[in-house]
Amino acid sequence: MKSTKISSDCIELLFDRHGYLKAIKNLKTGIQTPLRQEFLYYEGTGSWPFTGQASGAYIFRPTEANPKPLKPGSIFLQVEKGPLVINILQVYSPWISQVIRLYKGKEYVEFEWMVGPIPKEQNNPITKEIITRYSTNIASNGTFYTDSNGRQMMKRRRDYSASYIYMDTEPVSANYYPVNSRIFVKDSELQLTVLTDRSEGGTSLNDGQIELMIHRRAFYDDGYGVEEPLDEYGDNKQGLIASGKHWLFVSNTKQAASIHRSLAFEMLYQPILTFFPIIKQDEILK
Amino acid sequence: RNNLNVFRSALALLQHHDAVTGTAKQLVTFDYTKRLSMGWDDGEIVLNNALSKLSDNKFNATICKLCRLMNESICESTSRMSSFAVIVFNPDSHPKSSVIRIPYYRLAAEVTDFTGKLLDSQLSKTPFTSLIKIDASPYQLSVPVQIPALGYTTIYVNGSGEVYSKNRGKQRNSWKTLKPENNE
Repeated sequence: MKSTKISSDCIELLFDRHGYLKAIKNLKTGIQTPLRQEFLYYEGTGSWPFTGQASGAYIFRPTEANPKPLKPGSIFLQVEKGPLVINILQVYSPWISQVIRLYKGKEYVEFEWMVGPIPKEQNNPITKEIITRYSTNIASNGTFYTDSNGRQMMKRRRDYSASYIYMDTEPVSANYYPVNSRIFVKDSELQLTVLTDRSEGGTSLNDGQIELMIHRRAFYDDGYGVEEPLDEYGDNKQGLIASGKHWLFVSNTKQAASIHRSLAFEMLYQPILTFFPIIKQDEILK
Repeated sequence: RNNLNVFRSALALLQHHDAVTGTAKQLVTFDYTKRLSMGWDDGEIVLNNALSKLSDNKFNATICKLCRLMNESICESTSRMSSFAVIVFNPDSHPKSSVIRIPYYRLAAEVTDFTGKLLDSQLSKTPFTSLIKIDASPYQLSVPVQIPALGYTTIYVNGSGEVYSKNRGKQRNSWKTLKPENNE
């Protein structure tokens, strides 16, 4: 019914009355910015009557330049607060949900998304390619940065290529770059950085905006040799459910590198857990 | 060292560009999964052999287990045992202050570190339980850990209150039960 403010000791998030993230503030540094997060999808080429290059395992070819919203209106929002972590559950649809986490003492926000099985129409199914999009008012001026296999950051310019004459025939996919560990947008003062737990395609199609493709399900072979549509399934024979994490933070541009360089190692080298029964020889175990 | 060859081979295979990008047929991807699972089997054996030697052979069974389905909120170890220890290894070359999350099947937990000091843990409901498998844990136990660089720490969990019913039918992952057509 009204906007909701949720705070840890380090981060404050504001949600609008529809349950969407609206703003973020770092309580330690005072840095704040409007921030909207949403899930959308592109329809991929391939379904009848299309006969050209289909979107598939090798190829990303959306039918339109603007992604479609998944669900208009409100989403379900549930908050659980504890001494270590605040969990904010968002349910967008039966096949898209997310837990936003604020950890005590941590100045980043964790988005743990879960997508799938992506629906498949009975007749003439439509390929769907799901993105998560973070939007701010950072004046990034058509530029964004993606990592080069976890090493240096590469500057990317929208609708431009340094090595060939850019032709605006694929305005979305031509601007997609590999994101192996992180992507950011910045202006003279503010930077929005998103770290990923796996390689994803990412871009910034509008100033201040980051989008990352997190899941896709294609129903037509793209003709590049796999000879199968990218319609991966698990043991239940339905489409795959994918779940992953993004770590997002806002900072001033000068401090951002020192933050994401160490944070990327934390993301990559997660603690490894092994389990033991506690038996009467627990003294020996100790 | 040789006992890890299956694991090494599986990881080497998974560096193939079509494995990394998913530009492979479904059956090939299932095969990658199977080979990685077999590698993990060997890894667990090596881990337990090391433990047995370190403890002067007081542990001579495979008791140290990974939970391979933690990303699906499933852990056979924590579902079977009301009390258990967790060894948390930090593969990073920097000390780590983190919160680990364990699939948990009981109503309450008391968590201590290796000195016996009580830790401030948190029990949360597993979200999206209607979307995930029947043997997924109803709860998640969050525990703060401080781990030295390339080091480890041990925490002890004493649980109470049986929540998970062992009589519920379990879905089995096909990649665990898949038998190869031949042994080639």
